[in-house]
Amino acid sequence: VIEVKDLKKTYRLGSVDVPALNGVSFSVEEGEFVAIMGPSGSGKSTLMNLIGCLDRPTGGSYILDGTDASRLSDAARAGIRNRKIGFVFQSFNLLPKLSAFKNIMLPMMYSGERKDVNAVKHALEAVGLTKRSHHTPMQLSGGEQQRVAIARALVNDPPILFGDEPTGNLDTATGAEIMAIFQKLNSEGKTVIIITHEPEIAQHCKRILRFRDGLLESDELVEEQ
Amino acid sequence: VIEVKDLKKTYRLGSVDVPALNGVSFSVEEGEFVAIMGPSGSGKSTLMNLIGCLDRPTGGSYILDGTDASRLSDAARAGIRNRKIGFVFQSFNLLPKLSAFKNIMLPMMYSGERKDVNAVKHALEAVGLTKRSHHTPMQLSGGEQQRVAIARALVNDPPILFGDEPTGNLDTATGAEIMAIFQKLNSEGKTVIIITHEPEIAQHCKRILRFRDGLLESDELVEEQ
Ligand SMILES: Nc1ncnc2c1ncn2[C@@H]1O[C@H](COP(=O)(O)OP(=O)(O)OP(=O)(O)O)[C@@H](O)[C@H]1O
Ligand SMILES: Nc1ncnc2c1ncn2[C@@H]1O[C@H](COP(=O)(O)OP(=O)(O)OP(=O)(O)O)[C@@H](O)[C@H]1O
Ligand SMILES: [Mg+2]
Ligand SMILES: [Mg+2]
Repeated sequence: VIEVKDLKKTYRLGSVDVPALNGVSFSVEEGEFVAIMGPSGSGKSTLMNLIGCLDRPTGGSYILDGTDASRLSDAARAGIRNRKIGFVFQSFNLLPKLSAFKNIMLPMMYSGERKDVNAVKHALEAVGLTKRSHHTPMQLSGGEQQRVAIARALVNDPPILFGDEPTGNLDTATGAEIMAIFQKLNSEGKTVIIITHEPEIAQHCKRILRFRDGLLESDELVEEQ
Repeated sequence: VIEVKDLKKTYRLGSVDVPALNGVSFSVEEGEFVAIMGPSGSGKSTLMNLIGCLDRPTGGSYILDGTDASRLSDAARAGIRNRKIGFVFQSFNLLPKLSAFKNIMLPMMYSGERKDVNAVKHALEAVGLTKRSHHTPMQLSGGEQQRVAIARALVNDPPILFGDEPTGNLDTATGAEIMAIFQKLNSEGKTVIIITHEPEIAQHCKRILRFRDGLLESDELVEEQ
């Protein structure tokens, strides 16, 4: 479902070039459960923003479900993204003035589907936040905001789920609950790719892509426990 | 240096009360190295905001260095905070328009001390970000932003250092480098208190306060490894 060939991303900062991704190639089949790991600054979020259709590469190609996503217009990419991908951002990206409930409902309003209040309640319950549904982000703890971001990515039941450090602010028990949600969705056939810096979280996945300095250092299957 | 007695914090949300801290008592001596752990939403950040003089309790008392900080005016609390405390926020709280360099310099401007460019360079180098000093927060990875927030907390060489999940976005190796900085400052006599959800990080500390539902569940020394 995802095919990346020699993908590159260089950020331009004034007159300086900042190479973040220096030619990465791999593919992910439908229904895989992949972890992306690597040091801080090694290009993980940059890669996920590219394969999540949030940004354009500066070199190489990216085929999503048979379509060359790297050459699409912004509007076409946004359309694909809203229909196919659920995205949990590293910095949550919640709208500060909306309640948890309304933040989770947002993807339905973007994709033009009817507002399914039960789907929002179900997503809130899945991440353990029924009692915080009327709080705005500032009225939530760090880990609660993160869980709202996870619920928002799940609510439209997308076939592909990307999470950028989805358990970074969660204690071990709550993090395990979130990984159980991802594992359940994967067992239903969803393709799940998560960035994590925690080895225990990566062990819930079936394959680990390790990055270093904008390059893919290794691509290995997780041994059966 | 820190004495907390029956400390309480209830947030008011419209007509609803949200009890975040329900009567917590403990003390920390000068030069201790303490970890605060507990489930997401258990009141850790609320506690750290109170003992970091960023917010007022709704009950109980808090004595910092012999002064009753719970009864001070906002201006007096800000004065104590700028002189005595370095604070690493869970959400970094960097100013989006300023470069990493200028964000780190900020505490010097607040406390009225002279701008020591070498201290800023030294702090950038300590967290491994010399090459990113002109990037603004949006031009930095999640873990790099977190390291700028850490450098900013260290630059004024405060006697007390608070970190709220300071390694939440850092890979294991970079997280260990940051904990080495905290350990070095503690060995020089600084009081260090960090909130973490990672047991490996808490093992670098000497004592663990565990919270649950706004109460202190346990207070134990870390066994010597
Ligand atoms: N401004 C606020 N208004 C209302 N409720 C709040 C506010 N800030 C926090 N809360 C609530 O108080 C409780 C404790 O929040 P706190 O941020 O202290 O938790 P935490 O232990 O730091 O959690 P995490 O590990 O997820 O960061 C949470 O359930 C949260 O929803
Ligand atoms: N908009 C930007 N402009 C310039 N440089 C950028 C920009 N965004 C990221 N970078 C740089 O590109 C490099 C890779 O960033 P990226 O966010 O992909 O790293 P990461 O692996 O996700 O790191 P972390 O684990 O800390 O989140 C970093 O060194 C960062 O400074
Ligand atoms: Mg990142
Ligand atoms: Mg918190």
